[in-house]
Formats: sequence, structure tokens, C-alpha cells
Amino acid sequence: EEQTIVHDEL
Amino acid sequence: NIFRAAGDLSHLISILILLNTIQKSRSIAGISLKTQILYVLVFLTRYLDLTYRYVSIYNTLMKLFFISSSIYIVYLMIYKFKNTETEQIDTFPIEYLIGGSFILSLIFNYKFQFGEILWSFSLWLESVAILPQLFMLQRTGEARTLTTHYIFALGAYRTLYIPNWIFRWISEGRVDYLAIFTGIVQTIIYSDFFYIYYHRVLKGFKFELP
Repeated sequence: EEQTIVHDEL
Repeated sequence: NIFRAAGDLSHLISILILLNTIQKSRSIAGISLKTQILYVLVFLTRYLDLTYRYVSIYNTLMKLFFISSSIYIVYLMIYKFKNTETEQIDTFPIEYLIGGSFILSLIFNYKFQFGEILWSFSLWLESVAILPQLFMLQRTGEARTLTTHYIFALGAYRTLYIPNWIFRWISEGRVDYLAIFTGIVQTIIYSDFFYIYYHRVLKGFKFELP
């Protein structure tokens, strides 16, 4: 399963 | 973490300095409209995810602030304090920056999905968005001190994110390759400016290019 980055930065 | 907080604060301060400078002097002399338009594009493409992705109330408020303030600044520049003299030296060909960022975002993204491509596009575009402004400084050879503070605070934001990414890599194992790479590119673009800022503005001299 490919890991995606959580976009929690600005 | 402290780097992230300082980075965000610096980002916030940069916008406030810019707004304050424009409102107080009632002039946009020396400020690149093209750079400001690129920031509207950066914020819209990156932060419109707030309509379908919730992170935190802090995150949402910051995104709303950056989108609305950048649009407001462009509005001020075009309608309220229009300055044809400044416009004439604001000649950087931004279509290449936009086109290049778009192509790079199609090649480098975490998933070939609309939202992910937009996110990547915004990172690439942000890394070069200051170029028209720096180009203008180079042409005029000097700048108002407040303008240099604005550019410094804006550059410091992404620079401070670099230790934040290292910190998160160590503490959470989180590595955002795209953000890190574009953040480093952005910091390199600023490095020349940082150097002059440090040597002149902070020592009380006028910002003048050698």
C-alpha cells in the first residue's frame, strides 16, 4: 500500500 | 514544534508588514504586483483543500487568512494604489514560472490526483514566487527598509520550515520530499537577499545592492 503524506502544514 | 511555530509566525508577520506598509504610505512603490499575484495563485491552489480536508481550527484560520489577505493586497495594488512607475519595472516573465511549476507538478506528486497535483504545483510555484520581487530590487538597486523586512520575514518562513522538517523526520518519521526539496530551492533563491539584508539593513544601512 502506497503511503501518502498528510498535508497538515501551511 | 518551535520551528514550525516560528515559521508560521514569520509568515503571518510578513503579510502584516506588507499590509501596514501599503496602508501607511498609501503607496505600493517597489512592490512587485507579479509576485503578489503568484502568491494568490500559490495560496488558492494549496489552501483550497480546506473545503474538503480538515486539519485543525488553527490550520483553517491561517489558510483563510492567507487566501483573503493575498487577494486583498492584489486588490489594493491594482485598484487603490495603482502605480504605473512600479509596474513598468515589474517585467519578470511569470508565465515561465507558472508553466514550469505546472509541468514539475505533473511529474512530481504523491498521487496523480487533482488535489495532489495542485498541492505540488503550489510548492513549486511558491519556491520561485519571490523572483519578480527580487528582480525588481535588482533593477532599482535599492528598497524601502520596510519592504526588505517584508521579504526577509517571508523568506524566513520557509527557511524555518527546514529545521521543522528535520525535527519531524526524527520525531515522527515523517518526510515530505516535495516540500523539503522545494523549500530548499526557495531558501537558496533567498540566500543572496539574506546576505545583503544581514550586512546592510540589520546594521542600519539602507538596502542598496553593491
